[in-house]
Amino acid sequence: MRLVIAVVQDQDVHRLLAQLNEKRYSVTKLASTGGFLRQGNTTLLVGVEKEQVAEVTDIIKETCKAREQLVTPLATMSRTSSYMPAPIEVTVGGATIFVLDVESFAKV
Amino acid sequence: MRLVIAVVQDQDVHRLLAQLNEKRYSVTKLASTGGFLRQGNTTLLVGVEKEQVAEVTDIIKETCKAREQLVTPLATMSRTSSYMPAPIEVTVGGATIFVLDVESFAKV
Amino acid sequence: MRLVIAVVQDQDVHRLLAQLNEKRYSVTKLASTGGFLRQGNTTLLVGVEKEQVAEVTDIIKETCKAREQLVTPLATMSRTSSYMPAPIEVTVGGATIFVLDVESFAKV
Ligand SMILES: Nc1ncnc2c1ncn2[C@@H]1O[C@@H]2COP(=O)(O)O[C@H]3[C@@H](O)[C@H](n4cnc5c(N)ncnc54)O[C@@H]3COP(=O)(O)O[C@H]2[C@H]1O
Ligand SMILES: Nc1ncnc2c1ncn2[C@@H]1O[C@@H]2COP(=O)(O)O[C@H]3[C@@H](O)[C@H](n4cnc5c(N)ncnc54)O[C@@H]3COP(=O)(O)O[C@H]2[C@H]1O
Ligand SMILES: Nc1ncnc2c1ncn2[C@@H]1O[C@@H]2COP(=O)(O)O[C@H]3[C@@H](O)[C@H](n4cnc5c(N)ncnc54)O[C@@H]3COP(=O)(O)O[C@H]2[C@H]1O
Repeated sequence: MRLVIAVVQDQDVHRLLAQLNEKRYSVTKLASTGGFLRQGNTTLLVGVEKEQVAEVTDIIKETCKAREQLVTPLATMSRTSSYMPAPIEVTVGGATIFVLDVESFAKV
Repeated sequence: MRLVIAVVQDQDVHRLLAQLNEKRYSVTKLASTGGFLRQGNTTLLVGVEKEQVAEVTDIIKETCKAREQLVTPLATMSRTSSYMPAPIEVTVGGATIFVLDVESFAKV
Repeated sequence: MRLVIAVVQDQDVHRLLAQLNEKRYSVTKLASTGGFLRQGNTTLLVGVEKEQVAEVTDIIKETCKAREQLVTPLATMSRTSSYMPAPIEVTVGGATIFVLDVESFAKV
């Protein structure tokens, strides 16, 4: 049994869940925030058999797209600087996927 | 050390936490959403010694009940259909439990 | 690859994220609640190489402080008692850290 933890962009969640539901995967969705851009994103938990990890990963790859995000680097401004820094472009990837081994799984 | 990740129904959280607190277990609670029914539920993180996994699982089994949920399958309506589908009954289990091995645990 | 799951106090999040960002670590932040005190706290997910676990743990230790929390033990009042119990002091630790092994990691 594996637990797939995937951090994805909010804009891709609807289509990703539709695909996973259609393939009969069960998913638990958590509202999360990116630590760098401080923007809302989504963390999905998908418990699957290990043979299904590849399909779930493919579904995530197909539905989740990298996007450019324009940000004003407020987080890196020092207290002494008083100018408005030019916005910078940050690429936010489609998904960050962690696959963890599950020692035991139960539905009660 | 094990990390128990349990997805449970909101209605059972109060009683489950009371039981876990009484037995001196520490729990972290996350608000989550079921990917299929799109309804709020709760994801609990319970870090325990491996000998305690059985007791925690029993507590979850005793306090978390399966329930019937009546849903109108909005998620499966195609864009061309314009009728109101009959509500269907979905059984939502008491809990979905993942037990993961923890490589190292620290409280600082 | 390791996944560091750290439950920390809200007051320490800003400084902790600043330190992790500066060291180029990526973090995903989840709003959580302590199961005992029922107060908001934060659960951070930090995916790192195993050689980086020590540095991330040190950063957490340096930025996250234990605090005394005064609580009125409402959760332990029985239905028959009608007195106002004296508030008790509970020490809330700086951080509770779980390090999990990641079987596979991908950014797509
Ligand atoms: N310390 C840093 N210094 C410079 N640039 C940085 C940085 N941390 C992140 N970035 C950049 O900003 C984007 C958004 O990161 P954020 O932390 O808001 O949002 C992240 C975070 O929520 C999550 N994430 C990515 N890698 C992670 C990891 N190793 N552990 C935990 N969460 C991760 O996935 C989201 C998208 O990450 P992605 O890498 O595609 O895209 C990242 C990356 O391009
Ligand atoms: N392997 C897994 N990985 C991650 N999270 C998991 C999981 N199995 C269950 N969960 C979590 O537990 C909740 C209850 O699942 P349960 O299977 O008892 O009850 C489910 C099941 O009876 C049914 N269901 C779920 N996914 C389905 C699908 N793709 N097709 C048909 N029925 C589905 O609808 C109920 C509610 O599902 P919902 O997704 O809203 O909510 C799920 C989800 O949040
Ligand atoms: N093994 C574990 N698994 C999952 N999450 C864990 C955990 N150990 C700690 N946490 C998380 O970290 C927060 C702080 O825990 P700490 O043990 O430092 O500080 C705790 C501890 O001093 C005390 N406490 C917790 N559970 C207790 C219990 N069942 N009986 C008596 N005191 C308890 O109250 C403080 C706040 O606890 P709270 O639950 O609100 O919030 C906890 C919880 O969200």
